[in-house]
Amino acid sequence: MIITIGNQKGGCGKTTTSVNLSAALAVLGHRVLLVDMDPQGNSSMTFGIDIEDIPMSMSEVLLDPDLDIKYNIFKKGNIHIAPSNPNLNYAEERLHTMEGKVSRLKEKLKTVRDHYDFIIIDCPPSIGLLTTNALVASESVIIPVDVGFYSLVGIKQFLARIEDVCKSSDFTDSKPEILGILITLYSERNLLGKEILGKVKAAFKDLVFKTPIRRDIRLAEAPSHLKSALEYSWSARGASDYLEVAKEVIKKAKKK
Amino acid sequence: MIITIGNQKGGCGKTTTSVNLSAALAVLGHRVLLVDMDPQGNSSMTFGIDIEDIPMSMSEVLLDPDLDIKYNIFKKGNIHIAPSNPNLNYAEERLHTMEGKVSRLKEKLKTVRDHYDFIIIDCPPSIGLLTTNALVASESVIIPVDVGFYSLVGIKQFLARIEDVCKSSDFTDSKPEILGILITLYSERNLLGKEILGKVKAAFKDLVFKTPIRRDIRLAEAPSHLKSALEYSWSARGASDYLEVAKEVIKKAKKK
Ligand SMILES: Nc1ncnc2c1ncn2[C@@H]1O[C@H](COP(=O)(O)OP(=O)(O)OP(=O)(O)O)[C@@H](O)[C@H]1O
Ligand SMILES: Nc1ncnc2c1ncn2[C@@H]1O[C@H](COP(=O)(O)OP(=O)(O)OP(=O)(O)O)[C@@H](O)[C@H]1O
Ligand SMILES: [Mg+2]
Ligand SMILES: [Mg+2]
Repeated sequence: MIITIGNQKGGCGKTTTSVNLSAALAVLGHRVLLVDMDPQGNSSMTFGIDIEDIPMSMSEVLLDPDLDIKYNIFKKGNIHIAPSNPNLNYAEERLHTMEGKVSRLKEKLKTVRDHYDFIIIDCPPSIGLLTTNALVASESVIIPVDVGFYSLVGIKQFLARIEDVCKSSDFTDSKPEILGILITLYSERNLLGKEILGKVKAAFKDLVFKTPIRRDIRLAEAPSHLKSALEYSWSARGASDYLEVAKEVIKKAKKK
Repeated sequence: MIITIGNQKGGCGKTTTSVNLSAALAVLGHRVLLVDMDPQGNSSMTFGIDIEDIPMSMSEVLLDPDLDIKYNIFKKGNIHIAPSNPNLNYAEERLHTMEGKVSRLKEKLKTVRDHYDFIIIDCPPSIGLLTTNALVASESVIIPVDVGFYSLVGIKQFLARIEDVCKSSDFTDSKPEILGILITLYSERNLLGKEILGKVKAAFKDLVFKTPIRRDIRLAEAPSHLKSALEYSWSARGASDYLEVAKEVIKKAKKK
């Protein structure tokens, strides 16, 4: 299953979800490829890849029709990563003028998709060509939402964008389904957070994952040790929350 | 003085800074225009503008050479706002093929800049044409940085982008100067935060504003009441932190 982790709202936990969901799915025995489609390269650097020092990145893979994505895959423990770096900003600019600009990633994943049970795609906080490529390449979308006021408004905007992408002429296949809305950075003690969680559940009902990801400083610390939370502190609540979400994802994938 | 509030890292406090710095500068007696260059329209909605129901937005202003920005300025208390909404995503796509694509905002601000002491520009979490337009139109830049691992890395990327923009052929005038790096979401109790603050101060020395913005739930609550923190709870630490930063900005502006 190919899953986009997307939301144009910044800082809502896209990278933290991409990294820790990938790690959790791998721990549960699944073959996982994490594709970093964010020019910041945050997912890539979390797995210890020096993004300023790699020979190529997703930028070259998307722009060169003859370059197989397998030449940009690093094996890090039980996870495979296709990294990015800021060059991807220039690729997005150049893609604007190219043929099949929204389906480049979809084409590239064709050669490797059978080697993995899950392909997880981390996206930048925008709805430009990089996120559109991820949506067109995916069967499902997970939308991380932190419990802030701006994020509540942002869900509607992102869902509207998914509709737009699917209506545009380039899009021929089936539409990516919303696998779920994942509440992140949740804290029991925070009244605003509880109120926002209530509103999201009331508006989106079963689309919301049963396990909210609780605020846990170890989730924020793990990347500076170049680890997923599961590696850094497997007993931490953040790590166990992502393990629970991974189980929900597996269950949803089986139903398809 | 025209100031860009920018950083491609998502969720680092660009909107919270744009809104509360504008409010603080206005409380201190200055004439302020807040330009929302983020398609999410978060700054606009914070001042009670229904972004789905406005006759035009920055999108139309940027695309139509004959449309004066003054027709897209709302007066909200002692602040003026030039709002945006998700249409700005399409404007960014269309700008790619247009003449003078990086200096559209600079041109539009020429007709109103003398009416204001400060023009504050909120940016999306990206370094595409919208942020480039803001940089080209500005004399200075404030870079909000939350005390997370990914943000530390993001500063270098954003500074490199500012260099890039200024080297490109379209850029004829003087380069925007870095007015300062503003530490946001800071909490005394958080060890990682203290460590990151130390690293930012060591690397950027006097560029770092003396007043870090402390984490304060009232800063996150204020937008849901369609207020700045100063209006919502003027005695809160978040409001007073932004008042202090506004004083630093005024002092730096006087020196220029
Ligand atoms: N559950 C959590 N508990 C504590 N900190 C968290 C949690 N989830 C994310 N964070 C921290 O919040 C910040 C934002 O998260 P992250 O960078 O994953 O968001 P993002 O959506 O990928 O951001 P961007 O929009 O820039 O891509 C990071 O510093 C991260 O470490
Ligand atoms: N000092 C603070 N204390 C508490 N909450 C804060 C503080 N600053 C920002 N926030 C909250 O953190 C979240 C992110 O802030 P904000 O939306 O201003 O960041 P941004 O950089 O504008 O995000 P984007 O990249 O999406 O434009 C918001 O929910 C906001 O209310
Ligand atoms: Mg990210
Ligand atoms: Mg913002």
